[in-house]
Amino acid sequence: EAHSEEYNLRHLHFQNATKRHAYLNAFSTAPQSAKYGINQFSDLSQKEFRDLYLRASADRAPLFPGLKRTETER
Amino acid sequence: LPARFDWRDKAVVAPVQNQQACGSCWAFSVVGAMQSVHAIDGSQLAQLSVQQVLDCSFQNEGCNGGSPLRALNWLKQTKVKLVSQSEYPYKAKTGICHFFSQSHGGVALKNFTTHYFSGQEEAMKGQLVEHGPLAAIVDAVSWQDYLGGIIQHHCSSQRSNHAVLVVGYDTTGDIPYWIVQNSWGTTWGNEGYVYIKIGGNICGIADSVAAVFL
Repeated sequence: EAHSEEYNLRHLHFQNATKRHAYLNAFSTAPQSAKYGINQFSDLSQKEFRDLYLRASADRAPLFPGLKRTETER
Repeated sequence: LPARFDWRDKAVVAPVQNQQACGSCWAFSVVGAMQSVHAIDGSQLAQLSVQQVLDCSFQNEGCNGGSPLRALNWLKQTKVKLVSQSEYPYKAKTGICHFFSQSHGGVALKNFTTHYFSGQEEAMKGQLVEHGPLAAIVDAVSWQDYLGGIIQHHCSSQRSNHAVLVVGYDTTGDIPYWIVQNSWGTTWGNEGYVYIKIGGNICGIADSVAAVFL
């Protein structure tokens, strides 16, 4: 409901999202470059989004043995 | 290598899925790679059960998260056969593992490789063309706001938190890019896909890349 606590919280997340979009879109104006804006995740805080969708963990992988290893890599 | 390569053109990539409010991206990326390679090997493209990996890959934590590598190790060691999505449908929550008899049909993982391709994304292209779609992990924090286009900036590497499926690449334009299938539904990004600039390990796309063998 308008002006309920939940409404105000979501509205705040939206406002924060639009600030992020301005920052992210400022980097490149090349036509093919990524565009950022309002989507289905815009009323989530960054923490909510991370907790819901970014749950993969990384295990270190060995270097692909393609290129000759430089002295430092050796 | 061709300037542009896309496994979707060969009808071996299943439709974009939606993990919903469940941290199951790690299972979607592994199952996506297996069902594509199964089709490349000559079988009918069939969607395999993500829920089976979610419920049964015990070194992972279901909707609370997991690692594609641990899921691949589990599949290789147990030789579990993934059944069809219709037999064991996705529920977007962690459930009790359903077991099937050894005689039950399904797709088993024979082996997999995983490599760090940073600085060698040309070789990663070769792996994609040679072995099929690749399961990769990325830093997807900035993807919360992504609408489309080629990601080139403010996407770190070495801080991976999401798993995806690399299905192709396109180097015919000004900015060469990877074609990556995500699991957030078709209303996100480019109809469910994200484009990531090739070179510079943008978003950590080359940090840990797995190819599967059936």
